[in-house]
Amino acid sequence: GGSERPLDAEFWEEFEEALLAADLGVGTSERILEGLKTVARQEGWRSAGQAVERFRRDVERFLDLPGAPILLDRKPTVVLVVGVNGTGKTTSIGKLAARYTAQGKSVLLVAGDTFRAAAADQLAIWAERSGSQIVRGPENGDPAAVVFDGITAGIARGVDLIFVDTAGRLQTKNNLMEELKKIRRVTERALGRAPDRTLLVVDATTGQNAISQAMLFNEVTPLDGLIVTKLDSTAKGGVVLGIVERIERPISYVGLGEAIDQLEPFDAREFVATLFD
Amino acid sequence: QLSDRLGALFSRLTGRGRLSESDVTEALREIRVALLEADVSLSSAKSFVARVKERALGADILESLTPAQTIVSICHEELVALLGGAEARLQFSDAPPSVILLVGLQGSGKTTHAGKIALRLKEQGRRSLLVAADIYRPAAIAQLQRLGEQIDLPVFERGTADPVETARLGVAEAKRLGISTVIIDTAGRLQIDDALMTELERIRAVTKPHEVLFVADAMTGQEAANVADGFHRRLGITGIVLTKMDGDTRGGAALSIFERTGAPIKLIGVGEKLSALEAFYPDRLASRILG
Ligand SMILES: Nc1nc2c(ncn2[C@@H]2O[C@H](COP(=O)(O)OP(=O)(O)OP(=O)(O)O)[C@@H](O)[C@H]2O)c(=O)[nH]1
Ligand SMILES: Nc1nc2c(ncn2[C@@H]2O[C@H](COP(=O)(O)OP(=O)(O)OP(=O)(O)O)[C@@H](O)[C@H]2O)c(=O)[nH]1
Ligand SMILES: [Mg+2]
Ligand SMILES: [Mg+2]
Repeated sequence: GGSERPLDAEFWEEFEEALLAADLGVGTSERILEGLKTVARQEGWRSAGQAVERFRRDVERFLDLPGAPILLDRKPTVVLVVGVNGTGKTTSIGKLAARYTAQGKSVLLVAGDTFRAAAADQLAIWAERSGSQIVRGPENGDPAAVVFDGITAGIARGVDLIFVDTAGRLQTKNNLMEELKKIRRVTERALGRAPDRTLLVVDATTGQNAISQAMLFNEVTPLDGLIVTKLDSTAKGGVVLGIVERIERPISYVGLGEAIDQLEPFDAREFVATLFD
Repeated sequence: QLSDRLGALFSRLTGRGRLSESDVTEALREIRVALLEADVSLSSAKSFVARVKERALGADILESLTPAQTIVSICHEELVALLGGAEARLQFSDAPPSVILLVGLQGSGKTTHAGKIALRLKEQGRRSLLVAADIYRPAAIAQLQRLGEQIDLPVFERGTADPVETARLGVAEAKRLGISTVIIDTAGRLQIDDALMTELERIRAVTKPHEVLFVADAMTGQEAANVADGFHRRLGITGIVLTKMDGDTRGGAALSIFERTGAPIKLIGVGEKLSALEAFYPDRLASRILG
């Protein structure tokens, strides 16, 4: 409603429903609501607009964490991309690669998904579209071997930036999370240090399970940030508040469509503004 | 666990004698929270709790020695009755070929489940022609072809030519080859993408499918019912495939989708392998959603 709308029980109820509908989750919604109601009493707010304004400011500030974008301050800069099945890892890598090749940087894509049908073919098309190089291995081969070879090749070729694509995996599958640990170890061995960024790709249409995804992936390979995809859908991606609350890492980029140019650096203000429309 | 939470709630309350109506109200709130945490949509959670309330108040809960168990049983029974009331088997035509159209959001598991369904039907003696109608996603056709090879079934594709025409020609091809079933894999799309939804309407018009299956990721959040509704209004969904149920998501989206569309849940995806397909068991899903 308008900013002149009174701050009454009906407003609070509608506000709570909007938070829930945006996938903030019961716990996060309740905490936010209690916090706002307390301040409303203390500061004697009368209009709904005051609550909405304060909410926006608080969440923007909460989500505005440092260390989000990929910086090419080391050569090669290595970015490991992880997440559950179908979230948009491969597509996001293609989009990210294009942003950097457009700046004249040399980019290498490593096809670390050796399992899923046509995964490497898919990445190869993104390499072509973005003007990147690609290293791939045999289907059903050891993904760690491809990752090691890929990073080694990237170092030898003097590329600026390497993206490592990995297979989608549900966070509760221990054998697959062990495989990811191995990929992480192998990355460190090939590079002589930790990867510069490990990014978790989360689908904005996902519900509360995204929190468990973030926590378990973070345990296996420490995350530096998130990519939230499919924000062009009707989903609001509100679960990321719960994620940031738990792992205290920034949202680095957002996916806004399937085309190569539909990826943006995360803008907290923009994100919060669309939570309610 | 809902029974533990209600048990803890009631043991606090029954410490002072029998339950009151307001105690029951508190239990219902707890149930609503459990459903929301399971990603059930707010409106489905509310209407479900209303159903339970009606039965709970008539069930002598206030006299019960084990009120928590009684309420949980009511929840479970109501959820099973709600989810289990529909025809859960795939429907086929008497006049082949029978057409199955797979639709849904990006990344939900359509292509994988085209392969899974084809394999399952093959094991039951029905041969399928897989039709590659996703002309957008890089290597989508290669992906379906790879799956076809794995299960030794043909894949009909015409590259990036008009997918509506490809679908129509695919059905004609199945007829020509005497193949009883056509499974059409389509591109993932948003229900709000008018151009792509129109494409899907045209595919349906020219192929006259006997099953239009909405493939839904089990971990979908609060938008699940709205998304499914968008597809249902324009296409008429005849069944739901719930994917990635091998994870630990509670799968509340299934209740929201089913409640909103009335389309029966027919198949459950439980892994990446083509053999990872299960029939739908309402009591299993009910237990999982209630947590
Ligand atoms: N609408 C929309 N679709 C997206 C976005 N990002 C990716 N997609 C689509 O989501 C689907 C899955 O994308 P992929 O890149 O294959 O996802 P993935 O995480 O690599 O999948 P797996 O490797 O199988 O786990 C594709 O159809 C993409 O086009 C986005 O921001 N918006
Ligand atoms: N664990 C698990 N993974 C699944 C299941 N079904 C599909 N997947 C995986 O989910 C990812 C996406 O599957 P696809 O079949 O490519 O999804 P899609 O709906 O065809 O994607 P688009 O065509 O891009 O819309 C792949 O990594 C699949 O292996 C399932 O039941 N369990
Ligand atoms: Mg991928
Ligand atoms: Mg597909």
